[in-house]
Amino acid sequence: SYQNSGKDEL
Amino acid sequence: MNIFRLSGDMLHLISFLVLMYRMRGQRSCRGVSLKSQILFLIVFCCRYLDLFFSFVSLYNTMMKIFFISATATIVYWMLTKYRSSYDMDNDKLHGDGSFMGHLPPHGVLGYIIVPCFLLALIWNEGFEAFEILWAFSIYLEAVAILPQLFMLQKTKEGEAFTLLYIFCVGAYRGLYIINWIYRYFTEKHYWQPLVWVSGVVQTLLYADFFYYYWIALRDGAKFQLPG
Repeated sequence: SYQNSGKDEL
Repeated sequence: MNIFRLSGDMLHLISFLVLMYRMRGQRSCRGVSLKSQILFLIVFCCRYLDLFFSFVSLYNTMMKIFFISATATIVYWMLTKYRSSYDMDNDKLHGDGSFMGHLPPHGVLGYIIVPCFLLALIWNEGFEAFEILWAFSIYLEAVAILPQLFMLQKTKEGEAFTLLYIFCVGAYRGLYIINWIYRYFTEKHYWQPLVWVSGVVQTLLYADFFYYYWIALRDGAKFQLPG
């Protein structure tokens, strides 16, 4: 999911 | 969010402020690589496309908008009011002027942008436009500082604020690695090899710089690269 991937970081 | 990531993000934020403060204060962008700044602008524009379709937090959204606008401002300043102080000769890559004869940005395009894009086509988290651009942005960020480091290598020494800027960006990357380790042990299903590998490569690129920066700070001496 989005929250648990690198994509919730900057 | 953990303290390592928050500190990393804050250092990243400070890095833009340091660079802008320095350029405005000295009315000059001498020693700053326009190529690195343009690469960072491409990085942020590609990665933060998700601003349009996915919301993580207000914090993330504000930081993304700040990173894009600060970098765009820096690039704009370098192309306009501080253009005369831009050190173009020391911002040339080895391949400049020779890549396939005459394609415009030469070295940066041939050695940095194209390889990163090809890698993104091969290693990504999904074969669709956003995922490929996202992977591309991760790879590109890993090497975007290279023109700046090459510039430092050519001039051998850097102005204090430019060095502080590079230090902040490097330290931010280092803190992100600690953040990943922390997340790996505290979150379930947290697994992102693509980001980890690129991030470690990116951080290693700063190792040399950190070493000489630390020597200079320790001895209270001027920062000077060998060679």
